[in-house]
Amino acid sequence: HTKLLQLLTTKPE
Amino acid sequence: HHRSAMSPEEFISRIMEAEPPEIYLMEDLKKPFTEASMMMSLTNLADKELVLMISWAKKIPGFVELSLADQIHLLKCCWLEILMLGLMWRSVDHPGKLIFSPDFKLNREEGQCVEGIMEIFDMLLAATSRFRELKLQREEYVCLKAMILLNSNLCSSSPQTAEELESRNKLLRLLDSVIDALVWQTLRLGHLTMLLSHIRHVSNKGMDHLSTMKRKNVVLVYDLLLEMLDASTSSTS
Repeated sequence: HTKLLQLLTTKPE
Repeated sequence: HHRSAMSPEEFISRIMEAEPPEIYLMEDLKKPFTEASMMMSLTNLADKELVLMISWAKKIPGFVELSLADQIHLLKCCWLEILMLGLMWRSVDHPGKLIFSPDFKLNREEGQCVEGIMEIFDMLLAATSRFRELKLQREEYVCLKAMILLNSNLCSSSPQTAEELESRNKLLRLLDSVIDALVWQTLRLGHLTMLLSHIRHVSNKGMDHLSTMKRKNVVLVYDLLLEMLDASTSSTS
């Protein structure tokens, strides 16, 4: 789940 | 029984603020649709909405405090239900129409060009009709969405480790908050909750349909939508 994981773990702007 | 720390009013306020912005398909729609062109527009829109859905989920109070594994499980179980509930909400004041986006509105009959989709359109329209009948309010809509997210994996597996157990307990307290926010009208809460099983059912049908369209190469599914579709279908097969 690379894209999902990336979106979940990225800090919001 | 541990009571949630946040008041129902604050909880509703936070989930209202979490609402994603309106999306537009931003395509030059050439009508009449073909099977491929309609499926392509639907999947393009879904992929855009999914990106916003992840941001939305992270703003639901307590969601990011759950284990990462739980966050992933919940989203992969419920993503199509969430998309469909959003669709129903946008369509609630438009009988007979499905408002996928302000620039992508379909009549029931337009589903004829995609094999098997009219059955799904009919289910979506019927559920939308029911929400119209109930005069669904915005506060109720956002609570239902949060409920779908938090409930989606609750009965799929039992927690094994201490971390899983702790995450599940946090989840249950969050669900308490959502129910607390709606419980002032118990009869209404009952009617709204009964619709959740219909939403799950139409989502399952939609998932099967999308898998079939992908398998038959009617539409190319990519990126986040592909991940979510694969995640959802591999766990049920």
